[in-house]
Amino acid sequence: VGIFGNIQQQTFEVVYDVAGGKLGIGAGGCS
Amino acid sequence: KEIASESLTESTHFHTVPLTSLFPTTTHCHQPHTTHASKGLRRGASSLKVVHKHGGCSTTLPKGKAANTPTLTDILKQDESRVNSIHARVNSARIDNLNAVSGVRKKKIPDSKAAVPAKSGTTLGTGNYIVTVGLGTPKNTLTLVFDTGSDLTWTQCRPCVKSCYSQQESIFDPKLSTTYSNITCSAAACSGLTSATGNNPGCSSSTCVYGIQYGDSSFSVGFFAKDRLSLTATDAVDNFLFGCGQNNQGLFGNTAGLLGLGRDALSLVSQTAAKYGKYFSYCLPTKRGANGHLTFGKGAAAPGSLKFTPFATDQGASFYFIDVQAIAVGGKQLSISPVVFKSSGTIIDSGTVITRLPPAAYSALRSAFRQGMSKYPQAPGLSILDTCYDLSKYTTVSVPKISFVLNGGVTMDLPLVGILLGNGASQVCLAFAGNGDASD
Repeated sequence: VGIFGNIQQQTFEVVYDVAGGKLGIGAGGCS
Repeated sequence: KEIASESLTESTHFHTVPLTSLFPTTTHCHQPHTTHASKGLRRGASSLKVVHKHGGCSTTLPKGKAANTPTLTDILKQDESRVNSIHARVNSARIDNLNAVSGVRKKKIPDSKAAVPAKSGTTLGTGNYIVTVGLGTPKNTLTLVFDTGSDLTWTQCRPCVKSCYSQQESIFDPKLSTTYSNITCSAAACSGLTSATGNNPGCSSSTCVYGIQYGDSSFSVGFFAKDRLSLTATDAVDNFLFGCGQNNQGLFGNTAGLLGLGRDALSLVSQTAAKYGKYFSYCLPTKRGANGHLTFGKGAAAPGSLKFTPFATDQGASFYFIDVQAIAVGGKQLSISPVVFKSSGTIIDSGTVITRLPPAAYSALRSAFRQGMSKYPQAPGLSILDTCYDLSKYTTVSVPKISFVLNGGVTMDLPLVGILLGNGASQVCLAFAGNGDASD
C-alpha cells in the first residue's frame, strides 16, 4: 500500500470528514 | 523570446529559491500573526496547537543534545519499521477480507514471517507531531504524539508496575485523579480492545488489561481505564477510554504517549462522535512553524481553497484510504498506469514521515525529477532516500514542482518542504521512497 506521509502534508489544511466519507485538502493552512 | 519562455517555464513549473531558505540557520520559532483558533472557531469546535517535536516551537520537550534529538538517519530508520508494520497490518486485513469473501482460507503470512507482527499500532518513534492535552481531575498536562495510523490513546501511568521510559512531564498518577476508574473485564469496551490493538485483552483481578505492540518492537501494556480528557482549556471529554500504561518500552522519545485518531470504535474520533461529528482537521507546520493545529469539529471557516476527495473503499485495518490518480513533475503528468495506484491503494498517515509509492510510480517520479535536476551534482543516498544532490556550490536552486492529483480533481501542489529533505547543503534528497515490491 502507498502511504502519503507527513512531510508531504506540511502546510496543507487536511480535513477528515469521516462521517461524510471524504477528505478535504486546502493549500496554505499554516506555515 | 526563447530565454523569456524558458524562464517562464522555470517559474511556473520550478521552485526557484535561495539555498539558505532550505536550511534556516536558526530553528527559532516563527510566530505567525494569526493562528487557526484566532481565526474564530465555529461553536462546538476544539482546536489544539500542533508543533514539530524536533522543531524550534516545541516548548514542552527539551531540544538539542538534552533531548538526544534523533538524527535524520534515525528518523528514516524508524520510519521504515513503521511502514513495514503498516504493510503487515493492511495485508493481514486484506487476507481476512479475501477469506471472508472467497470462503477459501488463504494462508496469512505467519507473524514470524511478516516483517513485523501484523498487530495494530505502528512505530511511534517517528511520530513527530505533538499536541498537549490534560488528563484527569485535577488536570495533568501531557504531550502526546497524534497519529491517524493508530487507534488506542494511551499514556504512561504510575506506579509503572513494570517499566516507564523517561518523559518530559510527570507521569500520570491515577490515584490522584477523582474522575479516574478502571474498566472491568466484563465491560463491553474491554472486548473492543481486540480490534483497536490487534491483541485480545487480558484480565487482572477483574480489571481489563490492554497490550499494544509497535513495529519496532516498542510496546505499551497496562490497565484499560476511563477519565476526563481535556482537549483545550474549555473543552473536555468525560469518561474517555484510554490505556494507562504500566509497562512501556521503546522509541517514544520524551512524549507521554499517543493520541489515536484512526477509524476504530476506540479512537478519539469515534469516542467523541456525538460531540464533534467524526470531523477533525489538522495542519502540520514546518519545523519552525508555530501555527499548526489539530481541530475537532467543524473548525474555523475552512480556507476557501478547500477541495474534497472521497475516501477510497475501506480495505480493512483502521487506516484512511484515498485514491491517488496521477503525479506531475515540472508541470508534466507522469505516464503511470492508474492500475498501479488502484491495485496498491494509498493511505494518508500523520505518523509516517516519508511518502511511500508503488515501485512503478516511484521510478517514474524519480527519473522525471532527476531529469529536472540534471544540472546539479548527485550526492550519496541517505538511508531509504536514493536521489540526493550536493547543492553546496549554489546560492539559488531550481527544483521541479511536484503535484499529486486525487480522485475528484483535487490537486496538491507540494511546497518545497514537501519535496526535499536535507542533511545540509551537500546532501539534499528527494523526500520520497518506493515500496520494495508491488505486492508489499
